Amino acid sequence: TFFALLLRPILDLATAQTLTRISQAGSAVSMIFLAFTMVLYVAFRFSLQRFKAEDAPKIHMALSISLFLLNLTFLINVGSSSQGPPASCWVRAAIFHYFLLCVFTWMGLEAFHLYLLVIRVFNTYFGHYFLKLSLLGWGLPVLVVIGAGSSNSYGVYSIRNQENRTSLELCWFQKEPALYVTVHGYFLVTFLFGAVVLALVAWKIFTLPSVTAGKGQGPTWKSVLTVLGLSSLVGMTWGLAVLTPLGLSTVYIFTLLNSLQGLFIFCWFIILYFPTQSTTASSSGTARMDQAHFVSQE
Amino acid sequence: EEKTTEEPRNICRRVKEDHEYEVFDLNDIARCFTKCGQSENSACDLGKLQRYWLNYESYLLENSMETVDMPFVKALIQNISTDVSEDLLYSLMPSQIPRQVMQNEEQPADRVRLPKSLFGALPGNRSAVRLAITVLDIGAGNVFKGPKLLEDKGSSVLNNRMVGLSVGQMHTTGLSEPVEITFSHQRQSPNVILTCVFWDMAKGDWDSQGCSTELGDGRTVCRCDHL
Repeated sequence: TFFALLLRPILDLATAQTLTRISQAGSAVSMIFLAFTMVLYVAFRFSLQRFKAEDAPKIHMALSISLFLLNLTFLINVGSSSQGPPASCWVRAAIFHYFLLCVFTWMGLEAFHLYLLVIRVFNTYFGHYFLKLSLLGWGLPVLVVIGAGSSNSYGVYSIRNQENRTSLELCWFQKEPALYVTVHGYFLVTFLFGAVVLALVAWKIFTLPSVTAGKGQGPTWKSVLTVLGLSSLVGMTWGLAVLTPLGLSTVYIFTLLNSLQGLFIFCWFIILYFPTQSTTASSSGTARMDQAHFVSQE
Repeated sequence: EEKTTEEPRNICRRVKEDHEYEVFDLNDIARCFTKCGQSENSACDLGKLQRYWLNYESYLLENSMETVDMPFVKALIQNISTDVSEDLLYSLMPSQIPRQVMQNEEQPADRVRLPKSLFGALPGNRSAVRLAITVLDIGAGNVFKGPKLLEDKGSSVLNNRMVGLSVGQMHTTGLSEPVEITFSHQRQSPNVILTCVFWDMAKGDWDSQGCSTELGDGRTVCRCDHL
């Protein structure tokens, strides 16, 4: 007789429902604040001259739009039944996948832009820069979705509980290898790139006061807030997914923080761009770096 | 003109029924542990593959070998007196051939305890029986995962390890004292269920009937009333 010990991760119905409610509430809050961000951007473009020339707000906007549409498709996907014609489920899964990849790509592009601003600094002019970023940000996910779609990867995805009953069903991947390659793999690449850039930027931000010694050191909490703001842009909250095997509490923390990414982006946008008397002399590390980039482009 | 075509050899789909357990065969068929399940194209006869390894226990008992040491299988085969005075304890440490642990030795983290009453309860008046303890690494593929586990995404066999216990080619049920296997592992998340199971040959799946699971910090003790 052969003996063994089986491990079965479970997500019971009550937990699945609670996590779904948190995700829905968080996504709705995110959508509202992302809408505010988009309205503010349009308003700033008419009132602030620098908005027309700078690329950073445009990238923030592309990320906001993709995140808004991801939240919207998520709410539709979770809210509607996965039953019905397979073609409709296939399309919903493909659209959901597309916007998820757009979010990952734009978070990667945020990190790339940050790299140009803070790490590379010189010789960062590229012709049709934002157009190229847009082609990558909106185009690359199309190719991946076509690839996944042509291998018939989309369909009904079920999460089962201890009694093998379905806790949650949604239109997503029906084949795990495609999910691992086109979601987990794609995410891992963009996340690692973002994490490396963020770590380098954080190091620069925290060591900057020592470079400008004599001019008085800025408060550390400002640097911490700057890094936190940047981390929401490059998608560090998504990285918490890696920690979810640690336990249910981390699953809740991930669900809460990640679904509120839109709110964090809004806060960052307000802090960075909302016109106040001190805006022109902002001491925010990134604001200064945006300025530096603007000058170097000229 | 006569054309001869030969299909590519796929041992996982056409494993031989007349069980051959030469080193070459074992190595060849062990490749199916990773090959089966990698892609949908790698068709495997899971039933035959599983039977091959299940019968390996009998083969070990019938043949006069003492140990097996291959990367995917480690085994200890011993003649045991049915008149033992104490429970028998064996180490099941990973990547080591199972070995008997004496009472005064420190208990290994992974171990199996065979109660002395097990040997006394064996049918027939034998003075000794052959005992085989096998540790099989079943890899990440579909072999020995069973239909339920394969359907249940995220479920797995701990460390892909199976512990085989055979005493004298006999079915032993309703033991007064259970056989005790201790598996050591990292602390598991609270939303993971651990279940001690045995492979039910008739069903071709894992079953927990007659086995109890005692959860501990970094280890799980399985007690089963049958072999």
